[in-house]
Amino acid sequence: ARMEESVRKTVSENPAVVYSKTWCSYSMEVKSLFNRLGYQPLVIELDELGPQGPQLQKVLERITGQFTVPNVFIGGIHIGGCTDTVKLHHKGELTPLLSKATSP
Amino acid sequence: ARMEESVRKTVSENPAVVYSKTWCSYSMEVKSLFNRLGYQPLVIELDELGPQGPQLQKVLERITGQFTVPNVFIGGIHIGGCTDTVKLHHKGELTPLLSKATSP
Ligand SMILES: N[C@@H](CCC(=O)N[C@@H](CS)C(=O)NCC(=O)O)C(=O)O
Ligand SMILES: N[C@@H](CCC(=O)N[C@@H](CS)C(=O)NCC(=O)O)C(=O)O
Ligand code: FES
Repeated sequence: ARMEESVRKTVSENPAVVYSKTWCSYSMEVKSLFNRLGYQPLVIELDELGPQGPQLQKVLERITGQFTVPNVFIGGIHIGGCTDTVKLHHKGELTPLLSKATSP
Repeated sequence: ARMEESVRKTVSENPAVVYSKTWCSYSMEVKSLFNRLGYQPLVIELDELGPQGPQLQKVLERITGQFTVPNVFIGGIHIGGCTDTVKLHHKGELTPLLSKATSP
């Protein structure tokens, strides 16, 4: 419950959050897409958290139904993984979401 | 040296070999590209080999200079990873390589 609360707090307080694994190419693709668009998401590398990594992955699964990485949130809303984020971008919907989430 | 010999034997005796990890999307992409082209590569899942997995990954790095997965061989020749294999396909060079490697 404490970890779940902290995830909910993290995704609501940061415009863009990516739960990632450092050596995963799909996670790298999402992170570099955000950077190319000029946004610096909060990146949490699950493989750098020791035993908390797998625990956090299970909490993300409970909250979002998605166990896999990358796990992307924008403006507190769960977006999905790499393919979901890239699809949104191809439809021209990613940048508007990011600019809405980051504007004061 | 024994493991190195066994890798060299495996890649020379099978027309197409993919060293993979079961949960890696780049590995999945390469495996499904082969399947779509009608080829069944020999797939070795490094994460299902216990302690031999990381050892095999180091041997592959020594032989090919590539530590990452997927690690693809066709007709005994080292092709590279997912992006290399997909690029070859886009240039129309993958299918000829596979058909040459599989023809008697
Ligand atoms: N279609 C999903 C695929 C996500 C996926 O399968 N991710 C893999 C790594 S590439 C994963 O999380 N596997 C389980 C794990 O690593 O714990 C996406 O685009 O994000
Ligand atoms: N461009 C390479 C990228 C390969 C890559 O970075 N693979 C990752 C997994 S997606 C990897 O092997 N990371 C280290 C590891 O998992 O041991 C390719 O297309 O295959
Ligand atoms: S671990 Fe290979 S693409 Fe994610």
